[in-house]
Amino acid sequence: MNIFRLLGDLSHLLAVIILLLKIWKTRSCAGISGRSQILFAAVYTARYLDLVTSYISAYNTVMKIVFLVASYGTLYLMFLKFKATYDHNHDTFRIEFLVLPCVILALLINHDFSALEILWTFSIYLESVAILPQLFMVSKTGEAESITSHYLFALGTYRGLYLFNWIYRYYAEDHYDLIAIIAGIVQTVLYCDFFYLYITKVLKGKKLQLPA
Amino acid sequence: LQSFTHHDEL
Repeated sequence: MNIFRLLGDLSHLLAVIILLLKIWKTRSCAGISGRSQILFAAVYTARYLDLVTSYISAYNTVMKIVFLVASYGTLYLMFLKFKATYDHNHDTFRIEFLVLPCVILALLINHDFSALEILWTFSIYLESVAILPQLFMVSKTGEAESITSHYLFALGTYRGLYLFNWIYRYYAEDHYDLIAIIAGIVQTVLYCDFFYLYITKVLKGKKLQLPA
Repeated sequence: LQSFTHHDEL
């Protein structure tokens, strides 16, 4: 555990808490892509199946459970409790265009052709693109609430910090995982446009609004 | 090099 990894995990945790609180406090999931949230639930489920097969640390176990519970809790709030507020007209990204290539890629490029390993690889590939329905929704409506922007910023920052973690681990521990690194770069790059808007607009107190 | 199948990150 190094500082980049810890800050990355905390940023990730902050993102899921912001999202849950936003939905809970406003009693609304307006502006949130249910499709991205379904993909994230699939990501955590596929990756954290190792909860039952390998123990790493209390920290890892607790965080995994928190991410799983928060993710399914978000789905519950969006698709059951506050279903009426779900903006499905703007949430139209075809997720099969993300899921199927990730399945194929996971079957072709993995560290080991075993069920758990392929699921882990699939989750890494899928996580890298899971935010696209959300970004698509923001671009379609042309704006995002500030709280949604904070969520996206924290979520994007998390994998960016993991990149520094991997650079650190490469030098300090001789440890690297090319699948995670390349997917992590893709994931972080997808947020760049958003980061720019966040820094130039939201941090100056303005609403995130895309140029017409 | 550590085993790739040992995933210790989140």
